Amino acid sequence: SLGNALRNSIKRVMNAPHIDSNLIREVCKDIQRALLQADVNVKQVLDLTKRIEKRALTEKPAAGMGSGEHVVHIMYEELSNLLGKGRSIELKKQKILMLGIYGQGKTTSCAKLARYLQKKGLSVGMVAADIHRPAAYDQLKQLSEKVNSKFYGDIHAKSAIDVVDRGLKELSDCDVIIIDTAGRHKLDEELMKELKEINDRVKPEERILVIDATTGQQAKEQARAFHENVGITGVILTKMDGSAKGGGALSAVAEVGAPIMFIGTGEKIEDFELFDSERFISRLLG
Amino acid sequence: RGIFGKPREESIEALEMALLEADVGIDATERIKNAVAMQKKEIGAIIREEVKNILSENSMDFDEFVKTHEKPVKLLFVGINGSGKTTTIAKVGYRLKNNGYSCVFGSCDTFRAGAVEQLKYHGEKIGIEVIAHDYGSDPASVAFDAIAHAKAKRMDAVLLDTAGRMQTNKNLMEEMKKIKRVSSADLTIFVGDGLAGNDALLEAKEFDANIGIDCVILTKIDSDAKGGSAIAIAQELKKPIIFLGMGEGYDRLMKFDAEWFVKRLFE
Ligand SMILES: Nc1nc2c(ncn2[C@@H]2O[C@H](COP(=O)(O)OP(=O)(O)OP(=O)(O)O)[C@@H](O)[C@H]2O)c(=O)[nH]1
Ligand SMILES: Nc1nc2c(ncn2[C@@H]2O[C@H](COP(=O)(O)OP(=O)(O)OP(=O)(O)O)[C@@H](O)[C@H]2O)c(=O)[nH]1
Ligand SMILES: [Mg+2]
Ligand SMILES: [Mg+2]
Repeated sequence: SLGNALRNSIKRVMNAPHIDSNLIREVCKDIQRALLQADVNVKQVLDLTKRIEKRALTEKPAAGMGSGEHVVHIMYEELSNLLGKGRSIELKKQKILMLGIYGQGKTTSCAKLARYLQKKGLSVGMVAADIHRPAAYDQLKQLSEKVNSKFYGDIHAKSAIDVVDRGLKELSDCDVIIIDTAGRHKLDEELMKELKEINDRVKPEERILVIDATTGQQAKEQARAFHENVGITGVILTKMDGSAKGGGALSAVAEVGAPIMFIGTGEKIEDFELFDSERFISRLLG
Repeated sequence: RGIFGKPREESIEALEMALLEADVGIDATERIKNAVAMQKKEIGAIIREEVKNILSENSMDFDEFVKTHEKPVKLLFVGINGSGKTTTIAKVGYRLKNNGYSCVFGSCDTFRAGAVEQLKYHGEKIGIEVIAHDYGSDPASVAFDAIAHAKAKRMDAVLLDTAGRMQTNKNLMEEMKKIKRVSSADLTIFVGDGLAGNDALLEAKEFDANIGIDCVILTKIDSDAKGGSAIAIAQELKKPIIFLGMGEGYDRLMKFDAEWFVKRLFE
């Protein structure tokens, strides 16, 4: 497997008495393959491996660090730089806007986040601002009953902004209001306009992009579109219980400069964890 | 992209980039590169031919399949969470109804919040009856009832919607085996997200290994996704891609066309 190939070439680098450029190039080739297999954006992979190779060939290892360990250190450092500085969600009164492409796990993540915040002692209300998807109201309502959070929605609503206006009033005594929105992609002009409108009206403290770990090369471009429209403050990476490495999400994060705060690890509401960048990178590399 | 009419060496690199950026995956891309390296002719044309061959080698006409199959024909829709199964089943039902077939939906997702309401909404809109049980009930029994209903009413097609599941979840794959066995589905359709990268092949592979899939529908292609995973799936699993999901509307189901797909891949 690719993970084995990379692990073996890293072993070779670690055990080499001294580092030579051919060995470095070989490791970098394996890193490149592993990252492509993990769905990291192609251009980013090429830039990244060029940088890793150049640093490995020109930098002196830190005191006490073998040249093999140095290459591994550079690799982890470069990938962490793409991920950016981590940040956890603040436990304070706030409004959170959940957004993203169709089927990524937004609605489910609203409930997961609600449960998390409630466990931390905050009261939570969820607003069903998805007026497009059939039974979106039912879905979020059923989830709110499962987690015992407050809920506002309107099955006869003619506009999302209308639901949001009333939702903010109805749930004003909640510490946190989580707003679920409809799925949309970068080419949905009208829907992007709707999202922009909702954002301008609500002025949420957090604008969280929900990304499916299986997303491939489109991740970066799609994330950029959301970022240009509302400005992303955080990311939730879903479906990490599958086999996908989440490289697309890494590219999206690098693109919008927002940290991954949580990962979804299953369909159940409790399948929700704080993001751990070291574990993510190890898994990314196989 | 400048692949055509450019010096050969540079073109191979451009080709590689185009395929990788389209989610074709490194393995499938390497095989295409190797196949092309052997030839002397103009590279752009060869590449197009190679990819088109991969995609058309195993083709299937869904409409023809339904037309000639014993009724009720039983269609099982499977795939991971959120790939677009429920929306796709509605589109296929809509297509069949327009082609004069009587259909019934089996709401075998008895787990996810709002799943039954979602399929019932589609059923009402299109005019297709939905057989459903309570949440938490056995999905296989819903399939059984939907098929029994179709047979009793002498209907043409039963379309079974199932809960999304990760191919890595052993229990859910066991559950799916049971649903397939109880339904003895005539056609198992893998619904894959067109935005997925390398994982799409892994998903299709595992579903095929566990329950057997007959064909593939890739969704959300309207998002600008190239859907290159279709190539990896066609190449490795030899399964036909029958439709592409091109939007949320009931009529947004495009019959797969290899020529169209390849042209779009490289533009
Ligand atoms: N296995 C797994 N499934 C998940 C996870 N998060 C969400 N899901 C499932 O993914 C599917 C889609 O989730 P939704 O919450 O409906 O996604 P959405 O983004 O709201 O979808 P739209 O509103 O249609 O855009 C559902 O079957 C969820 O149960 C996760 O972390 N792991
Ligand atoms: N733009 C676009 N959206 C699609 C397409 N197919 C499905 N969707 C959307 O993707 C989201 C998920 O679709 P569903 O049909 O609920 O997916 P599913 O596979 O049944 O999901 P689970 O049952 O939760 O696993 C919905 O918002 C759909 O409207 C498509 O071809 N294009
Ligand atoms: Mg939703
Ligand atoms: Mg469904």
